[in-house]
Amino acid sequence: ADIPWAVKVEDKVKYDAIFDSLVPVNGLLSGDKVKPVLLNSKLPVDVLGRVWELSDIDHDGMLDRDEFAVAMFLVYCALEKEPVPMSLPPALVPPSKR
Amino acid sequence: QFPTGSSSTNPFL
Repeated sequence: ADIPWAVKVEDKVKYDAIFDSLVPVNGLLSGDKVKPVLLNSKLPVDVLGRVWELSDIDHDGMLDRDEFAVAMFLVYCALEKEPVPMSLPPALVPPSKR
Repeated sequence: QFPTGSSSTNPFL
């Protein structure tokens, strides 16, 4: 479905800047590079584990630019006390992954 | 129940 992506353009720009600051290799960030950033949110590790599961859409243990944006979006939602969903809502699936 | 995911690809598990 061509539902608009839940991640707003201005947020995506912000997430991309963080993504690039973590020095992606072949456009991918490994878990150990992303982990400190997500831990910085002070969210419980089990919540971050769920954020990772939902954002690592191809389950390759790495996050690409879009997957990283999904992870950041879920972290910000959790910080605003929005519970992390059990499954990725269709609106959150990056257009590149549909 | 949420799939706990595999620790091999999840740095938090």
